[in-house]
Amino acid sequence: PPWDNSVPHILDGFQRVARGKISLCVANIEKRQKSGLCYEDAWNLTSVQLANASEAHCRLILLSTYYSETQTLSQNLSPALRQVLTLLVELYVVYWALQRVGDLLRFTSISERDIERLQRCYEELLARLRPDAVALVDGFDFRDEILHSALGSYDGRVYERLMDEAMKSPLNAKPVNDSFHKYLKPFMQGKL
Amino acid sequence: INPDLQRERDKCTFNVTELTNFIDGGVINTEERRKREDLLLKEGIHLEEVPSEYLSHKEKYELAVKKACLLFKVIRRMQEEESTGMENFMSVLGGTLGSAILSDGSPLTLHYVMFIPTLLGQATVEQQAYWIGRAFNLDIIGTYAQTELGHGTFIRGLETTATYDPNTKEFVLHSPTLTSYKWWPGGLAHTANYCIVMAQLYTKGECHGLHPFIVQLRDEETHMPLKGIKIGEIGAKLGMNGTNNGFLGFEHVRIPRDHMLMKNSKVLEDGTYVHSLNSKLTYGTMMFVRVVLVQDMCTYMAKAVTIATRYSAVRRQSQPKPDEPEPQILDYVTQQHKLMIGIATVHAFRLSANWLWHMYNNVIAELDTGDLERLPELHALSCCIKAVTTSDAAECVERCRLACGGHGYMLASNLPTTYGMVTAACTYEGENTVLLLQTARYLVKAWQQAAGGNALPPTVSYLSGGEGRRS
Repeated sequence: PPWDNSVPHILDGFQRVARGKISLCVANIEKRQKSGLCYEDAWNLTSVQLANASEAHCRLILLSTYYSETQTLSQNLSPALRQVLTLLVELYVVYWALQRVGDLLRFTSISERDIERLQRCYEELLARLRPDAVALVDGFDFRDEILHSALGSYDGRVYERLMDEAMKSPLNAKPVNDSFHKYLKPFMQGKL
Repeated sequence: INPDLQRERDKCTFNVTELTNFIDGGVINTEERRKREDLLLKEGIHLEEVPSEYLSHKEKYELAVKKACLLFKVIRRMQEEESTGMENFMSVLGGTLGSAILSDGSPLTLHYVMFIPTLLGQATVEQQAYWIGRAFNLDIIGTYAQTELGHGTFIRGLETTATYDPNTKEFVLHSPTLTSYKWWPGGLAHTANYCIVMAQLYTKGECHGLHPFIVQLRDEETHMPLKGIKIGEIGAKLGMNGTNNGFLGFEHVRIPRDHMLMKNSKVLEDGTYVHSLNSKLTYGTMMFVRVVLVQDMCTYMAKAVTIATRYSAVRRQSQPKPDEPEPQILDYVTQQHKLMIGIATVHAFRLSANWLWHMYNNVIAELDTGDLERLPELHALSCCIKAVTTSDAAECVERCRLACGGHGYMLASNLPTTYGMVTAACTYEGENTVLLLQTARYLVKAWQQAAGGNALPPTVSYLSGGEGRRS
């Protein structure tokens, strides 16, 4: 079927990729067996493709579950939040389509022009999500004590906190470390 | 509040509390979680006189034990006051709160995440009556040992033996080689005094494959290793240095017959072996842990993207347009590319984890009625989802670290420690490539079934041209 860049169609594309890869694995194992190899050796020789097919199957499950669960669960949410969550799903699906563009070219009817559109779509989605970036992570609702990070605290006092943490280093306990007298000074004076 | 961060919050287009409630699964869940956090953080267990990063390996363990005990004390109080179920244990010791207080892992995690669940899943009612109460009260501390020094995911290759002696009605546990030593279980080294050990069962001269046994490792009073038990710690690791991973060997250690967990298979007093309904039931704990792991990955990724996104709002860099101030790095599209995918991935994995958790519970309920039909499908799914989510999570945390430039390399950012925790998950409960190949085995079989005109389970129905999961 002709390609379109909608999320359901991309998911169909991922289905074709997974199916195509598994089909090729089976064909390759059979071909190797016909050439005289035992099943175990044929499997081992095909294992890079098999791991790849397995990953494609998992991508399909993750992408389609994310899409369908968000559609179902976000129905009772406010339009504003539903909109942002839908954008995130789109972003995720388009991102993986771009990551697996070689597979899509191999197993679906996607064209060069479709890929260009997908790339543009991805960049537009980033721009649309940009204003909500901080709110989206605030939504995870981590308290500072749990996040335990000088860079990620809620108040954003990054540099003060980094300096506070630096002051906790045991090397800052004394202005001159013992190693200076023990090693550095004798070394610099050629006495070590 | 940093003015840049405040400005970001002012321009938000949705209600953040509504999002939090959605993530928690409802307003009540958010309230309960916050209450738990309040209660626990008020205790001050997370506060450290000297940051744990500057402690020695031994001191780190001692601090982890101290914190884990204090945590347990609080949970026990919470249980008494609220009489809630496992949620307090799971969330405080295994989840977000636990990882905040014991940032480099807890030596008691496996007690709750594997020892108790295995007893619940594989012990008989009588065995549960004896062991579960003691385990919940922490009268005993347990862990779970399966992997061996020379053997991992291929469990038929495990070498530890449990040979039944009908004369004394005991099993004799033995490690025949160095490669058969159990290797890696959390809490095994110096914390646990009991352990569920997976060993090849021999009775009447015949091997019946891998079975679970509960073995006492240390004296309950003195904590000294019992006779024939060779035990210790495996040494410093990339991360998770508070988890007290250990090794364990047996020199003809005798345990009573009723220390074999016999919910599925049994050995009678005369040594007769009674088959389980399905030998795969023994592997239930691994599937459970894989599902829990996916949930853990969400937490770690959510932390990493929170850190990197807030930092990106505060940090300013470069001067792309002359005479204009340095922009927030969050305005660079490359930075958005690094962060937004992380945020979306958290939601994708969280919803997938919930979906898998539902499926796991349904399949386990079906097993109790003797219906094993969806077990291979669940096994295949738990393998590949564990592999892909842990690998993506490690990549996500690393990307977040890079998004914070050199500051992300500081332990004070909490990103390196988070990476240590996440990347460990890529190898436990099965190294990822091995797990992907296990799923592949199932997929090839499903393909052949479809070719033979047979119906396929829902998650693979697309192989025969069906709509697949999405329908």
